[in-house]
Amino acid sequence: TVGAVAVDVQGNLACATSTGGMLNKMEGRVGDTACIGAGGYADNKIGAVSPTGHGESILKVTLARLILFHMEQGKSPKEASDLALTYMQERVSGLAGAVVVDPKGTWAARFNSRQMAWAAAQQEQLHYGLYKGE
Amino acid sequence: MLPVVVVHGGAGFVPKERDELSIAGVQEAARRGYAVLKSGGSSMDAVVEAVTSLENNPAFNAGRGSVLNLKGEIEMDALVMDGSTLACGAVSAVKRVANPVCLARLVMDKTSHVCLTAEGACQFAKAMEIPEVTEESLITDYARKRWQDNLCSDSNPVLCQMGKMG
Repeated sequence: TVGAVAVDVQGNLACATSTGGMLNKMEGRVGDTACIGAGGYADNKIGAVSPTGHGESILKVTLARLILFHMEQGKSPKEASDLALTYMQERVSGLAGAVVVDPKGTWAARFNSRQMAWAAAQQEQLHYGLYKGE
Repeated sequence: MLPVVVVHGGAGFVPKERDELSIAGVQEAARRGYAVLKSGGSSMDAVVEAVTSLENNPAFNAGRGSVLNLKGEIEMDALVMDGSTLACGAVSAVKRVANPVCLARLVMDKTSHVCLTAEGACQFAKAMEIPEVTEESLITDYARKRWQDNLCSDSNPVLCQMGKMG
């Protein structure tokens, strides 16, 4: 799965997610990626999210919207992502990650899986990582 | 407003020998998305540009490089959402399209629907004059090897999926 979130100079937010699915999936299986609210969500008033991970688990907790729910309650993108990912792991044992931005351009790339390749570009600087803490 | 783009290449296990490919791929996607923002493009243009770059990169499991289903075929899903209007578009189980994210954007821009699936999505792609590509062109040697290595002997489709990442 791959995805992106962005804020443009006018303060508009957007998200996109795309996937080839899951290895050896049943024919016709659809995971979270095509489902608005689970595999992605964007609202100028709150933020934008593109998640990745175990699709069935992401669907069960509507992960993208859950992260934005926590942001609506005043959490930062990082805090909101960690809360939602922890909830998902505890409730349905799923591993996942997400990239998140808020309307001010504050961003986060968080995951509870072993790895997640990510990169962020802002103010002419490129940030990136693969393992936790990078 | 300081424009920003953040991309990911999937959560899960990346073999050591593919570390650098993955990092280089997400860096390139972020650069491309950011270039769009810097030139005054919209956030929607930026995320589609970034994800298209990742779909075209065989190091990632989307577009070219997608994993194979039990039948050894590719079925892809994608979505886009515009935070200014809450407009959104998605496709699921789509085949023979190089960039599903572009098709999802067309669903958002050109139809009154949110999601088109399977054969209907493929017919919509044809109607939108999206070039059809061969399935072979989307399948990498790495994806085929993983598929062959992970075929379950009991062929129970539910058990086969336990613990696997999307």
